[in-house]
Amino acid sequence: NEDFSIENSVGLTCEFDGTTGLIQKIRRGNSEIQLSQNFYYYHGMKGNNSDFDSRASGAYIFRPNGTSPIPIAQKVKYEVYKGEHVTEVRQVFSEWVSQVIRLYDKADAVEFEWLVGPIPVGDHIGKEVVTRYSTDLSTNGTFYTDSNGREMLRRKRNKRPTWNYKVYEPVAGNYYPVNSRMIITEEEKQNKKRKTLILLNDRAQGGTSINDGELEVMIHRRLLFDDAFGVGEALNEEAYGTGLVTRGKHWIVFAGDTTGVPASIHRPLAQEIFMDRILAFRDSTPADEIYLSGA
Amino acid sequence: LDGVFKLAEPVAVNQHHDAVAGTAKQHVTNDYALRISIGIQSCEKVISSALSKIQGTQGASESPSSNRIDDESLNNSSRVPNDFQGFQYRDDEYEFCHLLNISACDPSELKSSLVVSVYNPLARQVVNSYVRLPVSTPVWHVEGPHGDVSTQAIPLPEPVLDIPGRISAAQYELIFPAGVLSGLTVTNFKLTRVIDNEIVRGKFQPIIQNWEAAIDVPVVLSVENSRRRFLPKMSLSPP
Repeated sequence: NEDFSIENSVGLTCEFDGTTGLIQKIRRGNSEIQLSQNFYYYHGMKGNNSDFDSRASGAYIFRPNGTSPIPIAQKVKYEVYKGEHVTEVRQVFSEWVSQVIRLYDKADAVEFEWLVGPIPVGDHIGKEVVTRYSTDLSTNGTFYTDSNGREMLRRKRNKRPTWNYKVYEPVAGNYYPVNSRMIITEEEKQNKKRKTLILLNDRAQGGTSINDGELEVMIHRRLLFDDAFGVGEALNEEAYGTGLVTRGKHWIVFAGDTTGVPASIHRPLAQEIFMDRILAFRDSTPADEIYLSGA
Repeated sequence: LDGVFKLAEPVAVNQHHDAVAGTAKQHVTNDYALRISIGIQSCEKVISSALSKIQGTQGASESPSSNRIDDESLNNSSRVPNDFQGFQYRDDEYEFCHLLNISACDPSELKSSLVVSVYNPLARQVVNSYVRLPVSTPVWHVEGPHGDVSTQAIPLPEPVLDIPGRISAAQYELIFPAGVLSGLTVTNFKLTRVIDNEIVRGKFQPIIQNWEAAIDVPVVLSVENSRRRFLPKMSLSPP
């Protein structure tokens, strides 16, 4: 139950709480940030679709019933494998949520590979699963999401840049598309240095920052009622007779005390995620020595 | 190009807002996925042919006609650049794995000796990337362009649920550094299985384990509960 840490050869260290098994800090060189991560779920609004303000959460609509998501587990079963190229912390949150946190030897980013599903609906309530990375950054309601990987758009909680936004949906109204990355950074200090946290994902998702210093991304949904926008069925995908299981990755980059948001860190990594290497396999033949050189 | 078009067309069809946003009916979504899957397999034949061509391993002329793209049509089509004219290449030489993310890949699980070709699609070099392959035994000799490559094997976790997940013989994941991959190039690694009977799964122990932490899962969330096919009572719009 002692706290433990994992580190790589380029000065990136992750610290974990030994009792809960959850991550609690990332350190990069001399700079560090409190970082906790956990999975939660919102209850999907059941609605009755009779009139506009009682819409159900469904394929077209994200509408949680309540503003505080329910944590899936406060502590996890975990084990740590350490080796020459990668160290990984395996966590089991529940029967249907587990995750591997990986630190590759020369990596700039911490890899979070999650496995979620089948989302249980024995209580007849649809659920929308999110992951939250919470830090001690004072972000003053501001966060950044990308637009198709090209530019970063500045978002302000409960605000819109071009009209006087009235808050009807405190959570869903603050969700934005996250095609490749999401960033939070602390308000600029006198010395112009500030800490920045960058999240990169492997597919387009929805995300927000409901609390200061926090990045929240939705990773899976299973809903039980149609939202009356035309598809005529609930978003309740099944495989093998139970709900769909989804697996994906997030990469977390902690840019220590830097001036401005370091695009030089997240842009190359986002390209490598999007244009991943292609592996092809073939039988080995005696002539292989010739082709071991690159081509 | 015809082989590539088999993917280009369904990808174009998938620009429809229902496909992009996931607001299509389930059977339509399944059909979108099926067409893209057919297109991917068709494209892989093209990649396989290109890799054979790039690496000069084009199949011998007696390669079965089914594997050979009809030269006649190829040479006649004006769309093919000259250096592709008139040579025979095999489109079945390479295999691809779509389930690496759940540690399933027949070639790396079942073969004892194989070549893994890593293609870097970016027009710039990529450094510090790693190759992760599901394997059934943990000890392998890996040889790359600059000689032997050190590897690490990590045992795969036991499945938490008995829902059919990966159908695979993999017990471990083999990890090795791919080194510097130049832009738009193929880098080959030759893998040879090393049978070492002393090595047993038990040798790969975690350095820290807290497996006793009972995970507090509210009963209603247990998967057993959700096994029952729950057909929600919902107002189905008239057919």
